[in-house]
Amino acid sequence: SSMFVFPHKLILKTCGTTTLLLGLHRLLRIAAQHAGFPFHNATSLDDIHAAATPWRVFYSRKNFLFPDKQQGPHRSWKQEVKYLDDMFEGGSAYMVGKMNGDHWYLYITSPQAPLTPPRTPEGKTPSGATGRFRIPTGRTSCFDGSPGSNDETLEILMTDLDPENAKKFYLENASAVASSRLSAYPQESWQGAAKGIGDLSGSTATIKTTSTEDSASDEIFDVFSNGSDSDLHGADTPMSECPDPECSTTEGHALGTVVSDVCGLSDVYPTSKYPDARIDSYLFSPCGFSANGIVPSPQNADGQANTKAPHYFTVHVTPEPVCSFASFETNVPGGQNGRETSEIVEHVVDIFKPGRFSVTLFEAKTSEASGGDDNPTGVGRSKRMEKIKGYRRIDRIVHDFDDYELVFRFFERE
Amino acid sequence: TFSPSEGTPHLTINHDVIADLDSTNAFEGPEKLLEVWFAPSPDALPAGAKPNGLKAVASDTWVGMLDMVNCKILSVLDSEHMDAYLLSE
Repeated sequence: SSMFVFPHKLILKTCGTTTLLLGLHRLLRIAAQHAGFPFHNATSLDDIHAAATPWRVFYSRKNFLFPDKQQGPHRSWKQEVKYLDDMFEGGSAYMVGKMNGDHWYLYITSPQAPLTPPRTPEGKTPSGATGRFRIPTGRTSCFDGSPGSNDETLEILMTDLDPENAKKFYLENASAVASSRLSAYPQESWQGAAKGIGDLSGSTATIKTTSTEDSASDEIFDVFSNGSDSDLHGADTPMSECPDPECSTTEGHALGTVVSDVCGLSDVYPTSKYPDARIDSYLFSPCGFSANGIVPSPQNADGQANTKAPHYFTVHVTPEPVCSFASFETNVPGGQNGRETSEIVEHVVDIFKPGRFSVTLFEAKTSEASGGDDNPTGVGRSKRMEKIKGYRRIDRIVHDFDDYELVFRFFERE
Repeated sequence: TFSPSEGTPHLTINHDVIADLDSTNAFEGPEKLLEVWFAPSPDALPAGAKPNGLKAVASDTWVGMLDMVNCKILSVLDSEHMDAYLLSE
């Protein structure tokens, strides 16, 4: 699971049986209380219902493999829509793709208008604290801005991962790989092992291992980094700088870096092209992998940060054959001089070799440079998106929203 | 060791959470994805919002909200434009 916090928006992506929507009201309240965003459903922040008015909300997910495992409002799409409709007005719910196959759900609200009083009887005045946010339909927005210019989001959801390939995301396999590297380069500096954007913010770490006879997975990694990474204490104590000059990383992070390097994830935004890129990855026990990547906008020749938005990406992998799944999400700043969207899709699909996958591309209509499908440059890119090596494109569905275009494509292995 | 350039994101690890982490039965699978926008872009924040908007919120403050979601913070990669939290169920 991952969370990305930008000045103007928050992205929260949670796996498994987490209860994501139950945190939504608190999220809005934090935005009002701690970030000063305006609220309209109460007269004072002292009112426990007071919560910031969002400009726009997206909620989406793929159909669950085991819906009855889900909890709270997530037991069905219908319940999720009701939960969101009770909180926001003017939201729209969509299902995209085959109903009797892999499909994808989306709930979207139109850009925020000044809140109108809550509908429920107890909320007689605008200050009625019902915790309901009225975002009526229609396009009046209290901002004149349009979505982040040239911003688009690409999400690839992959199932039926190649079983041999999926082994890379098991602790046992990653431990064996790491220790074989170590025997090859006994006192290798960690940078060598985790070249590309996996290295630890310029710190050099060496790995001491104590390996028992029986299995590599029993190896105990004792990885020290002398980088400036500060240590984050438990949730109940404030986060603080690391108490001593050396703060250790963890086995999960160290093996996560090995996996990022070995599976090719580190090469999606290679340091040769993006020198300041960083990836924070974690390998769970006995299997499962999550990674967040931040790719600061490359500097111009004169050393000034250029205006292009930075990249982020997030990856989550469930490698068990019975329910194998991997997701890759990134923003693709329009007009970027970096990798074209179709190249990123091919690179990521080649990492996981899924039997089936969907690609959703959300692009703001203002992004001339990113070129919607009806845009000359977009047509070129769009054509390239139709053909992903080794796969047949089954579906292509376009949802034309006010200021966004959603293009959903579904592919199966040839 | 080379000193990371200013632009390089900075990693913070939550050792206490990781020490207690048991993901044996955690089931990953398809994610739920929520995007909440409070403004169209970072340079269009509404009056009253702090200059750095949501990035002004301390990491500790998100812990209560993430508890309601059943997630813990494993590590944080923070940079000029965004902060990336790696979470576990």
